[in-house]
Amino acid sequence: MNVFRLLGDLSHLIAVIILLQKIWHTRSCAGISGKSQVLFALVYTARYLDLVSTYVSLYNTFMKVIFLISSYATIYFIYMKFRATYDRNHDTFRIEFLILPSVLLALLINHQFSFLEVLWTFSIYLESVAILPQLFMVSKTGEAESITSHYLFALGSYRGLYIFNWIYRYWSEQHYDIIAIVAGVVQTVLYCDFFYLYVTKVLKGKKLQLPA
Amino acid sequence: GKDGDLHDEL
Repeated sequence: MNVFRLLGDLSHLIAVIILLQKIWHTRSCAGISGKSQVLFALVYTARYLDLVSTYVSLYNTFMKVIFLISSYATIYFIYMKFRATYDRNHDTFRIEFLILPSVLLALLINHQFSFLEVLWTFSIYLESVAILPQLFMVSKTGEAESITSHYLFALGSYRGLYIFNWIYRYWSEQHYDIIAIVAGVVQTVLYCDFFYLYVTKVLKGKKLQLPA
Repeated sequence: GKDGDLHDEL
């Protein structure tokens, strides 16, 4: 555990809390892509199945459980409790175009052809693109509420901070995982355009609005 | 590379 990894995890935790608290407080999931949330639930479920087989640390177990519970709670809010506020007309990204290539790639490029390892690899590939339905929704509506922007910023920062963690781990332990690194870089690059808008607009108190 | 050991990450 290094400071980049810890900050990355905290950033992820903050993102999850921002999202849940936004939905709960406003009693609305307007502007949130249910499809991205379904993909994240799939990602955490596939990756954290090792909860039952491998014990890493109390921290590790605790965080995994939090991310699993929060992703299912978010889905429950979007598709059940606050479904009347779900903006389904703008959430039209075809997620099979993300899931199927991730499955295929995980079957072809993995560290070890075993059930848990392929699922782990699938989750890494899928996570790298899971935010696309949300970004697509923002680009379709042309704007995002600032709280949604804060959520996206925290969520995007998490994998960005992991990149620094991987650089640090390579330097200090000669340890690296090429699958996680490539996918993590792809994931972070997808947020770049958003990061730019966040810094130039949202942080200056303006609404995140895309140029017409 | 790794195998398994990086799965300490989240």
